[in-house]
Amino acid sequence: NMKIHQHDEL
Amino acid sequence: MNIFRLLGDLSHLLAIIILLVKIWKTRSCAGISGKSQILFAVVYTSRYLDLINAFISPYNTIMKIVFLAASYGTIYLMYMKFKATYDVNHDTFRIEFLIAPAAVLALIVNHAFEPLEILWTFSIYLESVAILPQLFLVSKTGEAESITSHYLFMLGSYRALYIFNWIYRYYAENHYDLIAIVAGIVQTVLYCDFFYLYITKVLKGKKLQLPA
Repeated sequence: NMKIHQHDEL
Repeated sequence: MNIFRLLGDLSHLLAIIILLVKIWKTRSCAGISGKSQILFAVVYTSRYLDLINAFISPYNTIMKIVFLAASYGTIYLMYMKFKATYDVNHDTFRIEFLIAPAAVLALIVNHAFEPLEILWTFSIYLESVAILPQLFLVSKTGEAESITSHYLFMLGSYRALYIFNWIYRYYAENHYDLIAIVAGIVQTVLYCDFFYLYITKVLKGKKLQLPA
């Protein structure tokens, strides 16, 4: 599971 | 970026434009739930605060600004300019029963216990149920104008297309975000009843009648 650093979705 | 997410964002943009056109052209917000529009404004405000400290792409920044402006613009039209046409007697869903649980859940289930991350998680949970007042209003009035049903179809399609985007990203980029995925599935499932009526009725030129 990739750590969620930046939410790149709208 | 992938075609599913692009189509999803465009579907979302189209939904917001259809709504603004409907209210502006008919000079009326009859059949539209102001409560849902308030929830959407809360969703975008709490999700797009990262506009101040995170730059992803021009597209990302522009779309966030458009969604924020359009959601506040819609609230202005509904609660001020065309207030007289707002269906206050039927738009009675208690949104505090949506906001509170989303806030509590965001504090418990999140990726990181940081302010912006909690707010992002809250916005994801709230968005999944934000349409409930609108669907409740349509079921209470028993019908919806066809342009309102087109708005709802586009809005429901946006997160449905995002599900394909998440499948694509899982296989193509080995990237996934369970919070967004679970909430997105819940959000899309809430539209299923409406999607069925839209496809079987509205697309055949009939009016959208919900069994009251």
